[in-house]
Amino acid sequence: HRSPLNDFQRLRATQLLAVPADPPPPPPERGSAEQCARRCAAGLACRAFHHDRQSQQCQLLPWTQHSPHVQLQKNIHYDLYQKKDYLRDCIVADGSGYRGTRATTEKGLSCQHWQATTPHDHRFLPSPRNGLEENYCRNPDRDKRGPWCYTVDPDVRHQSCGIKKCEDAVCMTCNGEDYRGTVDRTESGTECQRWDLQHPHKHPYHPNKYPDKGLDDNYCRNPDSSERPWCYTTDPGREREYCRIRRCTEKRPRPLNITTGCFRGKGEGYRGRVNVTVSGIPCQRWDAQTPHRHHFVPEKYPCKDLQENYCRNPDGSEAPWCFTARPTLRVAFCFHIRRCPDELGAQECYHGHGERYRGHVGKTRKGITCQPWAAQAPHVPQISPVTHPEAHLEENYCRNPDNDSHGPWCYTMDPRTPFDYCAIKPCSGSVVPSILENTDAVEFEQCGRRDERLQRKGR
Amino acid sequence: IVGGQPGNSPWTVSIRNRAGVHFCGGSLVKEQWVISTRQCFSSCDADLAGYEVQLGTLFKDPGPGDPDQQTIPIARIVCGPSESQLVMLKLASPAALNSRVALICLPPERYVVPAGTVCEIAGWGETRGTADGSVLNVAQLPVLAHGECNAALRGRLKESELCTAPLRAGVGACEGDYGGPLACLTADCWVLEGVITPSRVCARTDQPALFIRVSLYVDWIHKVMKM
Repeated sequence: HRSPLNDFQRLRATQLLAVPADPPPPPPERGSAEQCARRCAAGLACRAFHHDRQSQQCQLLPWTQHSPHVQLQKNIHYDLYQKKDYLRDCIVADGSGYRGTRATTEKGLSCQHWQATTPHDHRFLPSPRNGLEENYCRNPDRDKRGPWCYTVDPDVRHQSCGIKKCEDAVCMTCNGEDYRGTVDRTESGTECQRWDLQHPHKHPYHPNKYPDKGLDDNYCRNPDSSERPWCYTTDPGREREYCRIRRCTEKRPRPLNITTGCFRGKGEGYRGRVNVTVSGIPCQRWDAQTPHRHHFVPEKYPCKDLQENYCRNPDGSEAPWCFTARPTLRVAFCFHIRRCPDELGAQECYHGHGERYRGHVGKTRKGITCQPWAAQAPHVPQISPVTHPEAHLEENYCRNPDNDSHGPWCYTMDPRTPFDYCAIKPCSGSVVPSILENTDAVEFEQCGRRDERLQRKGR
Repeated sequence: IVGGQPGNSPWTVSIRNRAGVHFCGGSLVKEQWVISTRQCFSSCDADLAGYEVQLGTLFKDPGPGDPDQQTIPIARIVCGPSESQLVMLKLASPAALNSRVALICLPPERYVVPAGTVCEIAGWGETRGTADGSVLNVAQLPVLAHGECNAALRGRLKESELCTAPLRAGVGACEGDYGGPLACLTADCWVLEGVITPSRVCARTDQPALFIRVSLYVDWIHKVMKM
């Protein structure tokens, strides 16, 4: 049940360019990513391959991104798969599979080229199979201290390179939700299943669906706020298992917006004391297992402040939440906690709707820089100095050429946000006509009609 | 919805997170645009990959074979003017309109719903045991005049808020209904006059319920869809 892709690290929409390409890579062949991985794993010279998802073609490559005269380049047609052993800067087990480019010993001595026999003669000569290349640290004799090399210092024949084990190389803080290291085995040594595969275990954590969870390849991750990083295993008999990863000792303050009177974003930093759901049900204490059993035991989540029965967000949900004291309602969001304002302070003010505003604020209320009115990118403007000569559309200053009732605005330099309002507020006392009383008879078309019969019958 | 009953509201959508869990409501105002409330979303430039809207079914968690169910990924979120607490969600593809999925009308700009108009809220939120929580529930609420509501709230009412009168029986929106519609029948069409926002208590019997007054932001809504 192990996929041949498990030996590879994937870079999406990326191509490896070798200049000049010598020897030229072999011609592309047909095949799925897994078939190409199998071919590449079998071939000694192959270290990576491009896979074109569209044409289901792949091109085996004798180099990686760490090879000389090679560079990575964006290319939406390809995914680049590279053998992990050539990319990892840490070792698995005794590191006999290590193929990285470290070339100094743990004491800082430069390594002697394996090809050379001076200053130290030896019998470990390079071959296509043993990976002894250049003067890189290697472990041809499975030394339990890991990769080593002969040194260029005549007085020091050989020395360990001190390359860390992968489980120690990248440590984890809190529950490891932000762990992005390259451990791909569970604590019992079982290899992890790739997140982008649904076999041997089907699962909901598609990398595309959870872009912020780092679900790369088959590395241990913590997408569901478990106690620590884990993975689905390649053992059909065991769905998932925790991984062993060193906990960071250095006190790295977690960059969390701690708030008490309101919550920001998803409220993971909310540390206030609201402890009732909006429907008036008290929250269940986090250190209690009744009426609802759960795994959010406070001592296992030291960073989440699961105190008392306060609303909290230990698992990255939409908002702070809690287990409820009512047996029939397991959890409830605490959306009634106010959201913290997330806008820039107003730098200037405007009268009326701001149609005569002539100030020089050129930022939106979220702090995004305004696009110049005369520019055509990133947004092609429907309103411009040409179409509205009288509106003083100068530079990228906020203006209100269409008498928008919510004030001056601008096109923004953020490709995803065509326009937004600015960090300018109505001047106090500026009279905005209050809501009009009923306007004259209104007409609607193609909307707001429903089959009332369904209303009575439901379904 | 507390104090409601199962009903049909073909413009009410269920907004679901990456785990497929319903967490807020919304209203379909164009085939590819849904209106909801800012309170439901972590930020104005949140990456909503994996988030979806569900339409065309009365069930909160329909079975796989539900005939008219449509599930459409959310492509973008656009936040409304500062004090509006509104967001617009652009869907990755247009919804197919049919007897189960319909657009709700937008009111004329700055239109005021006459006091006493009986409007309807809809949602898959908490019913507090007053109805079947697995289906869409609706409830009727009468609109309260702005001045009267302002007096009841001791002057704290904002221009951007619309009130409905408290009912003795305890009828109102609750957790999970936020972002859903307050729809009023005007000229034989259902019009989105309010958006449900979180309150500290559900279905109060002693205070008016507050909604976002949509008619104040109709110009912004049209501008977003145009741009």
